[in-house]
Amino acid sequence: FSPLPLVLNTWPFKNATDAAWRTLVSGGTAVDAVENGCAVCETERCEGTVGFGGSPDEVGETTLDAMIMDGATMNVGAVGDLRRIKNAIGVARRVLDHTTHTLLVGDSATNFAESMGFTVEDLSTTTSKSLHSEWASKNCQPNFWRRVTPDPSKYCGPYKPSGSLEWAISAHKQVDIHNHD
Amino acid sequence: TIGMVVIHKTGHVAAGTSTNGLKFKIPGRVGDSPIPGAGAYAEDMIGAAAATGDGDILMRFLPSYQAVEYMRRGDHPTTACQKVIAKIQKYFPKFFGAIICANVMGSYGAACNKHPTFTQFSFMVYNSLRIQPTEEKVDCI
Repeated sequence: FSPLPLVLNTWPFKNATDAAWRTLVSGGTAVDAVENGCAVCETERCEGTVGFGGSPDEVGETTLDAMIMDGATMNVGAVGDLRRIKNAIGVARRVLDHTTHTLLVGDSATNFAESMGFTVEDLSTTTSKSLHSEWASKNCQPNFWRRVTPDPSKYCGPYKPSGSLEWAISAHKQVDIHNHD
Repeated sequence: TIGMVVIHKTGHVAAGTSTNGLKFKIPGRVGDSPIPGAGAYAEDMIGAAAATGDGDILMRFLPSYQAVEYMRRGDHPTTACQKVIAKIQKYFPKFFGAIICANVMGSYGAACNKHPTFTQFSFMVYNSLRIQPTEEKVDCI
């Protein structure tokens, strides 16, 4: 008895799994299922690790990365550092379907998304603004800088290169079940 | 981050990811999620995999591609996932990361790198043997 079809996803994001499954049951392709499953997480924000309003960067902006791969054709569509567009996996799907490229990034990816009909909007929320304010009030701790001055383990930037070879902070301590790729 | 692998009943395979990355990253930073072979990888006739964790480390090892290659050589998905984690462990013993793997037969597995704050990894499964999405956990290695 075949266990297929199969939907498997990282972390206990049940609604995403369910959405992918329902896509398959209703006649969708594997690529459709991946797109719809991930899109649910972008809407629900899946513990703050997916979609808008989570993981602000050093200047408080939320940016999104997404990718979709078709194993039949080895076609890939992806976006990195996507700004001001909520449905990153949808944009990745458009890259896959409507271009011969693999990865679009930054503002140019946003422009592409807008041309594909996606709405440009602010991705910050009260929560992400609060997270960023709290981080800034703690002298920008933790951060991902090293070998710069002023000492990034104590002070905010802007930073310049320094001659020190010491690791100020271990990145291992900053990435966990609530903060990951 | 969510990483997802789908095996259609016809054997067609797809994979994908979506994430808002790490908190307080340096602007412009992109993790492993949108990189084919890193965040996810899929190949018909073989299977697919998706990774999650510290993308700055993961992307250096193309873990999803490597897992699919292990499955191509005949490894069970669980073994493929474990081999990938073991490889990264050699260089970064404390890295935060996990991976899910599935083959076109419908077998699947997962693995993660154990450290004090991360001893088990949860993932979701839905296949024709189940009536709803089911959470499963693996002990990290």
